[in-house]
Amino acid sequence: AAIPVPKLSCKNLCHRHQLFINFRDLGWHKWIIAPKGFMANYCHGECPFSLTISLNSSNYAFMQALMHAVDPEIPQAVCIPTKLSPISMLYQDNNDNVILRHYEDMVVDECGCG
Amino acid sequence: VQFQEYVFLQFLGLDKAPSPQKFQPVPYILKKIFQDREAAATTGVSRDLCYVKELGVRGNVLRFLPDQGFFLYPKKISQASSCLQKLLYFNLSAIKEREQLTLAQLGLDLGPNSYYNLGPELELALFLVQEPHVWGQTTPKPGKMFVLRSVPWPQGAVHFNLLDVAKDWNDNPRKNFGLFLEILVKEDRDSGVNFQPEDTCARLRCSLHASLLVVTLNPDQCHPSRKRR
Repeated sequence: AAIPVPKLSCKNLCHRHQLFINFRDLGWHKWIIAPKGFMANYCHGECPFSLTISLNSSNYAFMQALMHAVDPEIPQAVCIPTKLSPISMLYQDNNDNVILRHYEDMVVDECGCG
Repeated sequence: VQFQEYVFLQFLGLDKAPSPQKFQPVPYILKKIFQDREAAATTGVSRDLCYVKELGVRGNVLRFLPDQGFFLYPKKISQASSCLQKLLYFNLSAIKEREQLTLAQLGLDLGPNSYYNLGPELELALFLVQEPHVWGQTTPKPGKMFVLRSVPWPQGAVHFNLLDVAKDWNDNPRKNFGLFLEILVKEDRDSGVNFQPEDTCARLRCSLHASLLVVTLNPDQCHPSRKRR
């Protein structure tokens, strides 16, 4: 059976949004020396079945979207990070040690349906 | 929110949000590595974050530990040329059990490097302290000497490889009684320059700073490097 295409504008589709995390807002500026914050970004938007393939989706997302069309109790595919990158942080601990550490998966580079 | 923060901080390798009393100066090497990685991230160059190119070792956590020891003022000086004695102590408790030590570099900053106002040659002797001592009350006794190095002065920073010692301390924290540093002034009668040892020692006492740079590798976050076939 043909699956009806929902009417969505492009801006509602799954994509990356800018989000700057300022460590001062979290009170973490008291121990993080650098950076002051970082562009973490986030993913948000609809993942309609008709566009699942074009929205950088996984095969699984396609199958889930297909199943959702058949059975609405199965949730729609969701907009999630598909590529993440690390950041480095310089901070000080309670023993006055200065530490440089790298944290994986802190910045959203790309989004897709999954 | 506090609970969530706690969980996330644990994920970052912290028990709780640190609350340092004052910010320590960031050593040049850490600043350089941080800036290099930031520059690589902005240009989109992917790098192996489990290899510290600048130090030539594998690792994903770099710690700069300040010396928590103290100067010693012995009543009897072992040698006439003895300039100063100091206990060096580094607290390694921040290193988690899973982390593997790949570098431990002792840095002794002997004051600014200079081509002018040349001083006498110094002899740096490092001993392991192998017996417990009452902190600040009894004088730690030097055990086995493991480093003896002559350096011109003023010299800047001198570095020593302490990997085996730090590994031993990390495996057996009770064995960490610190290091005994003795600096001797070598008299150079041939140079014709008459140095005042008291001045040299007083300047050294003011400018001497010790630190331990430790690099560790967390195997949970770094997979073993694959050898090229």
